[in-house]
Amino acid sequence: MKLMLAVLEDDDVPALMEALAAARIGATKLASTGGFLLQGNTTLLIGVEDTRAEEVLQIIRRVAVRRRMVLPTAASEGVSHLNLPIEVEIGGAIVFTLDVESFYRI
Amino acid sequence: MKLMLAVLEDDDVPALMEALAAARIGATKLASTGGFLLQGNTTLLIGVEDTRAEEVLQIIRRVAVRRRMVLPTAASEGVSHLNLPIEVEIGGAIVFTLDVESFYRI
Amino acid sequence: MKLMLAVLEDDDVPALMEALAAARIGATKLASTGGFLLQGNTTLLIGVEDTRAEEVLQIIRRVAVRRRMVLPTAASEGVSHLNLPIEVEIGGAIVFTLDVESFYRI
Ligand SMILES: Nc1ncnc2c1ncn2[C@@H]1O[C@@H]2COP(=O)(O)O[C@H]3[C@@H](O)[C@H](n4cnc5c(N)ncnc54)O[C@@H]3COP(=O)(O)O[C@H]2[C@H]1O
Ligand SMILES: Nc1ncnc2c1ncn2[C@@H]1O[C@@H]2COP(=O)(O)O[C@H]3[C@@H](O)[C@H](n4cnc5c(N)ncnc54)O[C@@H]3COP(=O)(O)O[C@H]2[C@H]1O
Ligand SMILES: Nc1ncnc2c1ncn2[C@@H]1O[C@@H]2COP(=O)(O)O[C@H]3[C@@H](O)[C@H](n4cnc5c(N)ncnc54)O[C@@H]3COP(=O)(O)O[C@H]2[C@H]1O
Repeated sequence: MKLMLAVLEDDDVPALMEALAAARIGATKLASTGGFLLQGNTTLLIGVEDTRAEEVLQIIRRVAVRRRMVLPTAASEGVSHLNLPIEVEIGGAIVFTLDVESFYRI
Repeated sequence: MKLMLAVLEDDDVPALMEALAAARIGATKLASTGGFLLQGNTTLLIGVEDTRAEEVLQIIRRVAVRRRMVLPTAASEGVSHLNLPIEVEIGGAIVFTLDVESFYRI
Repeated sequence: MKLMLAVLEDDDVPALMEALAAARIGATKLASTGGFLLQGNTTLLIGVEDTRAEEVLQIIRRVAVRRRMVLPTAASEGVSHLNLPIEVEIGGAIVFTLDVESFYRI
């Protein structure tokens, strides 16, 4: 068994959890915060048989696509000091896969 | 040393934390959410010497018993569409045991 | 790659996250609760190349120093039943280092 820890943006979480449940892959969600941007994000714990770890990565690649977005000239408060429009990167995920020594469902 | 990640229902957490503290076994609690039912639950991080991992499992088995409960006819709002009384499963825990390469108390 | 889980007091977290970002070491913050004192604390997930794990420990040792503090006679509400002044231990950290089988940035 592997335990996968995936950190991704909040917006991509509902679609990912739905895709995992449909594939009958268990998951547990933890609210988290990015160390650099200090923005809220989500850490998912996903325990899966060794043979399905690659399938989980495929699902994450499909759902949490890293994409570029252009912030329009009339963007929100927070970026008013920048010369708009600017391009930012959103989406994506980072995934750590750990080896599980034993798994119990009590 | 092993790091055990136990996901269990909120109701069973106080009793488990008390039993672990009494056995002088360290633990850290993280609020979490189930991937399927989207209900709040709890993830416990439990670092323990290799020789005591089995003891932790025994404590969890004693405290977080998986049990059947009958929802009475006059149940809460949320299930009014079901033909009551129905039987649901509550309690239980899932436990991942990981091998710890090194542990420091700074 | 290693995944380091560091549990430390909330007060030491901003300085640690700043030091990690300055060293271009990624981190994710999880709000947590101590199993014994039931006080809020912080669990940091830090993924780092094998060769830099020791550097992370050095940074944590510098930032989260375990220190003694004397509670003055007119301390807060919570400890009014104790004979003041008393000495308490604050700061410090506990750190688990796990081996990462694979890491993906999607
Ligand atoms: N010191 C630095 N200088 C310049 N740019 C920096 C930087 N640290 C991070 N970034 C950039 O900022 C994005 C958000 O980082 P944040 O730490 O808030 O949010 C991160 C963090 O919560 C987590 N993460 C990334 N690497 C990690 C690691 N090695 N260990 C633990 N968590 C990590 O995943 C989130 C997304 O990471 P992602 O790489 O996609 O995206 C990162 C990266 O593109
Ligand atoms: N796709 C699906 N189809 C039908 N029934 C499903 C299902 N996924 C889960 N269930 C059922 O629903 C219960 C609650 O799942 P949930 O994901 O909300 O809450 C889960 C989740 O937070 C965590 N969990 C379970 N398996 C996991 C895994 N492989 N990886 C990570 N977390 C897991 O433990 C909690 C309790 O799991 P437990 O097995 O006792 O109980 C599960 C299981 O009996
Ligand atoms: N049964 C017991 N009897 C007497 N004193 C006890 C005790 N359990 C803990 N303590 C003391 O209380 C401090 C706070 O523990 P707490 O569990 O609230 O907060 C802990 C907990 O959140 C986490 N932690 C420590 N050991 C752990 C382990 N083995 N597994 C998981 N988390 C651990 O790190 C925090 C700080 O731990 P630290 O060792 O620096 O400091 C501990 C320790 O000095």
